[in-house]
Amino acid sequence: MGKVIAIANQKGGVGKTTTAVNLSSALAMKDKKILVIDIDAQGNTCSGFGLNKETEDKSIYEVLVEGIDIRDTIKEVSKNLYIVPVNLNLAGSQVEILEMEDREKLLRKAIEKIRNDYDFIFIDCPPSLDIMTLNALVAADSVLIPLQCEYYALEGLAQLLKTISIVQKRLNKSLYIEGVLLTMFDTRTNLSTQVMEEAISYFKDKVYKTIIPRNVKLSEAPSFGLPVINYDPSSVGAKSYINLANEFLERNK
Amino acid sequence: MGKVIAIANQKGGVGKTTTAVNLSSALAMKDKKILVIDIDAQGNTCSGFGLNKETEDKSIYEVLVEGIDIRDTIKEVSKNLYIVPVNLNLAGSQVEILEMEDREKLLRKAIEKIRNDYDFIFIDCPPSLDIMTLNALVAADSVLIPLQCEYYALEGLAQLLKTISIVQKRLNKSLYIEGVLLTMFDTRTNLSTQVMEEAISYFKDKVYKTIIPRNVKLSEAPSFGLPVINYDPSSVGAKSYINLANEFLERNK
Ligand SMILES: Nc1ncnc2c1ncn2[C@@H]1O[C@H](COP(=O)(O)OP(=O)(O)OP(=O)(O)O)[C@@H](O)[C@H]1O
Ligand SMILES: Nc1ncnc2c1ncn2[C@@H]1O[C@H](COP(=O)(O)OP(=O)(O)OP(=O)(O)O)[C@@H](O)[C@H]1O
Ligand SMILES: [Mg+2]
Ligand SMILES: [Mg+2]
Repeated sequence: MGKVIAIANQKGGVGKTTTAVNLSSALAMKDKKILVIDIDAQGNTCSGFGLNKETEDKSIYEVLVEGIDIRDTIKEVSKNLYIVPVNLNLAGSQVEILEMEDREKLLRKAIEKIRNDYDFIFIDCPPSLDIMTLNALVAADSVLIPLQCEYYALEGLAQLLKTISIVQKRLNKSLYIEGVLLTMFDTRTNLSTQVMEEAISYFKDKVYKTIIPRNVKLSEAPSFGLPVINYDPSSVGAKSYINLANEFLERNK
Repeated sequence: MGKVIAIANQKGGVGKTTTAVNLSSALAMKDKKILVIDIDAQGNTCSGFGLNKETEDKSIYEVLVEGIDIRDTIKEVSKNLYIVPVNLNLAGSQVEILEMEDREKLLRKAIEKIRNDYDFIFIDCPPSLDIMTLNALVAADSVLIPLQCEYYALEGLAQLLKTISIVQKRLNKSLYIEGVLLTMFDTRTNLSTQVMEEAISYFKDKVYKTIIPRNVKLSEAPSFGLPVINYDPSSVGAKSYINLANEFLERNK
């Protein structure tokens, strides 16, 4: 019960939040009980589900810094789907968290209490290898890496893998790569195919067979505060994340 | 002489590096002497110009933390175009920098010596409001804000403006917004038009008339280590950044 998966990549705009919102909602539709934890001060996961980070008085900040019980922050988004929101307090709290004892383990300790209440717990990370992403890698059983099919995104992988191996050695021995998800794949360009080939040659069968194409419905859905499977179930974007959910469950039988 | 401009937005993947690389190279082509400073540990500005961040022994890290002279790090990329690279030491150096005296002013002090050697100095920021972006906002005369034409990117603006106003009050009274640049504009979607309208209603004439469309040549160019105006001068991407350079110079007569 209760597997914890960090969705991480320090490269910005690669589809971390889009994957957190849409994979979790597709799994909830398949009767898995899912919790998504937003630890990015931007709070895009919150707005992707229609929440307003400015009005959330109890959030991951109060859990980590003030020690409140994580259960007091959990909101039900839809059937089987729950979220721990972020609020404005997290922005600018780096220094505060860095000065705390066992600062990398704060999230792991908070999640222990609720881990078995869910089938899967996803953590949406910010675009950096900072203390928040470190907390997620220490708390997680595995890491799902969204990889945008672009040159800069490919370049950033080495740094991410280095950080993961440091965490494995010192803070979380059993951490492993859940999978690598190709995102914003554009069939019209060679670049996407090149990135795919590089990813497969390096990560082999860790690369999901499901590829998420560039699809405008995925970028429109957040403006309605809805996952794409609710916004436009017939879209290519919705179908891809449903396929991903199937493949994810295959790997986690 | 010597205007310093931070290219900043904590939202990831909005075109900060693409703007740093291509606006600077278009200005250099117009006989302006340009310096680009990469302060993002990802080092995408370096690779956008064909440099390898893993082999740069003197970088912005050695300037800020070890106090070496910034002039010792500067490399000529092409005629009129120079760069201060980043190297692997910057990743994971947050704590070290946070513990230094006058930690927000380190970059400003370093730039003072060379400010008048260039017409414009651009600083490419990481996707966060961390100590590095803070250093850039303190060192800069103005901020150029790339705004991806997507919902999440629009949402992040409030936080960026709040940070800018805090810096204006406490650390850099004369900081102002150089301009807001609409990037990855997709003429086929309503979303892009909606974001444009919101940006214009809020920022008024700060929004550049030049809009950067989504153009595959812009994402292919970095894999060749070239700015788009060298990779494919006839592309829409190249022409847009040349238009932007013209508009930028209009505002800075
Ligand atoms: N497959 C896709 N097709 C089209 N647009 C997409 C796709 N995936 C994500 N997007 C859009 O691209 C932008 C970046 O995606 P997203 O915000 O999920 O990335 P992220 O990695 O979470 O970014 P950050 O690094 O800022 O946290 C968003 O505006 C999103 O709506
Ligand atoms: N107008 C455009 N058309 C197509 N692709 C673009 C355009 N502008 C940028 N890109 C591509 O989109 C991706 C994100 O752009 P870029 O890396 O410049 O953003 P960034 O804000 O610097 O990201 P980060 O937040 O990670 O620093 C890159 O792969 C880049 O090549
Ligand atoms: Mg995100
Ligand atoms: Mg960048």
